[in-house]
Amino acid sequence: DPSMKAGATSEGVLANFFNSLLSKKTGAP
Amino acid sequence: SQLDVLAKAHEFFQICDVEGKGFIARHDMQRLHGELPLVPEELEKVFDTLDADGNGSLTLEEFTTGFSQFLSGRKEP
Repeated sequence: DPSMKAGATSEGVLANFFNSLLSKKTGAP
Repeated sequence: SQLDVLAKAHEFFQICDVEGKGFIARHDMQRLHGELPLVPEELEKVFDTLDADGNGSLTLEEFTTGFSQFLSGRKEP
């Protein structure tokens, strides 16, 4: 069952998404 | 502060809504693939999670709500 994949919870994915945006912003020139 | 959260949410919203439509569509989210280290499947999941009413478009309000929840989840004591 792919939905049971570890680290693929909506919360985890959402955190990953926002963390990426945060680092993208601070990392941008 | 609350204002910071709103400002950041708005900024991130604009990153996703490149055309300035005022909402984020599913394909806008997919466009972030390549800019963010997330696979299309994950971006899809992010969209579905943020799209609380499931109407297929993400408003700034929905986006801000999701962002606030993410921030409050991070600040667990």
